[in-house]
Amino acid sequence: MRSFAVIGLGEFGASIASYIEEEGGEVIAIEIDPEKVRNYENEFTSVVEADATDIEALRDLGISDVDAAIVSIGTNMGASILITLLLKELKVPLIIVKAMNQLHGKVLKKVGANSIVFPEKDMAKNIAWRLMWPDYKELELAPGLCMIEISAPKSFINKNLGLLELRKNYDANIIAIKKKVPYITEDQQTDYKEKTIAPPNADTSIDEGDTLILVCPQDKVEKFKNMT
Amino acid sequence: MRSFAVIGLGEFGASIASYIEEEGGEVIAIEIDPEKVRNYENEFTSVVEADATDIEALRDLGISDVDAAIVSIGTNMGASILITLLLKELKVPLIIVKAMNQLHGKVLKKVGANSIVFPEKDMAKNIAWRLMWPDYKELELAPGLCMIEISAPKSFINKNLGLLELRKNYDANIIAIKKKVPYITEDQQTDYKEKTIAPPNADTSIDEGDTLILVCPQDKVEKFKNMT
Ligand SMILES: Nc1ncnc2c1ncn2[C@@H]1O[C@H](COP(=O)(O)OP(=O)(O)OP(=O)(O)O)[C@@H](O)[C@H]1O
Ligand SMILES: Nc1ncnc2c1ncn2[C@@H]1O[C@H](COP(=O)(O)OP(=O)(O)OP(=O)(O)O)[C@@H](O)[C@H]1O
Repeated sequence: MRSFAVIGLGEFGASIASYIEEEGGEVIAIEIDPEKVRNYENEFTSVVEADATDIEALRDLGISDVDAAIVSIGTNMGASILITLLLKELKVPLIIVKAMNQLHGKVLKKVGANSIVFPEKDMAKNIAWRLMWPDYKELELAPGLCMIEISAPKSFINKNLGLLELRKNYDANIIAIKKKVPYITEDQQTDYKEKTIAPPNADTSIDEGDTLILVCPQDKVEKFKNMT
Repeated sequence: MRSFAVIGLGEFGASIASYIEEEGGEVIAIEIDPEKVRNYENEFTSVVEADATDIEALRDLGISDVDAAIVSIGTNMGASILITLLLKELKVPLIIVKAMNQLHGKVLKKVGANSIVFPEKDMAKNIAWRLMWPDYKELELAPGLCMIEISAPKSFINKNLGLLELRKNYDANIIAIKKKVPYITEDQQTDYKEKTIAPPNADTSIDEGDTLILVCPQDKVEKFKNMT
């Protein structure tokens, strides 16, 4: 049974606490504001009204026994820094801290945070990327190994996989092809439903509008990206 | 050249704008506060001081020509709702809006938002999941098709892939195996470096501590999850 401490029940802290409980974990939430404590009292395994900058309070709560602690205090940067230091001293094995800006993040790392989160910035990066590269997705599976999702390049259309020899020419392993299959609806319209072929074989041919999911080395990715 | 409108230069808006420009996109940023306009004047392709609830202002800025608009106004829910409606009327093809809570999100969808973002909640979900399932990762590649990353189950250890017959027994296609290879450092310590085998073949055997990356149908995922 994995147990976690969440310090600060603002929007970020309360969301983390409830997703963890939803997944079957146990949360001990530490919150200084009595009104918020009352608000969340019955929602998590344990909700405690305390000032997390007080090392005795943390010790009494048995914080050293949790699998990880999440510090989700935004506006009071000093408090989040002090609390991070205390958690490090109390040997909490994994400390995740929400940071307000890069400098705050740097200080948090120095006092022992294992992982810094900038929810707005991180989400913004994600969205910006998908907006700029809507026909292309990339995910690093391992050092030097990527999975990519691309619209079928023009040069691949109407050829079958046996002919394309993706492994030989691009070191690529094709995992799946997503196709759009046209059909006639009840009111005589043409509509498309998605059909996924996984794994495809040498006879599978590539049509215009197909999406290919491939695994290939990092250094072959640029080649595919330039085809989209 | 992809062009975007970002409305509201709070932390979320300013981050999206700068990531888009970093990736080579053009941003026209619309911000009502003159101090913020001055602050960001030289950072984006175009920064305009205007009230985005004014349809004439939006029309004059040629907002109908952008590929997508991102509405990143938090505290004034009414404004973000009105602006979303106007963008829909001006036929902006893709409208992404930051929402303050579920109800706000519902209203935004009704007035034409294509996609709603809750940066803090979405990030929290991500983190909670990784905390609860540190030895297991799952990604949906297509409807009914998942990629998963798992620690080698006990029952697989010291067996080679030919013996395990993953395709036959689990409908699974193994993409890669991440191994830890021990070596002796300069000061006579044992350390590990990561080695990825992709794709592995029938003779590759699985060792304790290996991580397996597999593609399998959605309904086989539970089987693997319960082995970790
Ligand atoms: N020393 C402390 N000990 C425990 N809880 C604290 C302490 N200081 C602040 N908090 C609580 O942390 C919570 C989050 O803090 P705050 O609202 O400043 O951050 P935020 O970043 O604005 O939150 P949100 O996650 O909503 O964006 C608040 O509920 C606050 O009462
Ligand atoms: N009608 C409007 N037209 C253009 N910009 C606006 C309008 N109303 C608010 N803004 C701007 O939107 C920006 C973000 O708004 P606000 O600070 O309320 O949201 P927030 O969610 O707190 O932002 P953050 O992204 O920092 O969390 C502010 O800079 C504000 O001046």
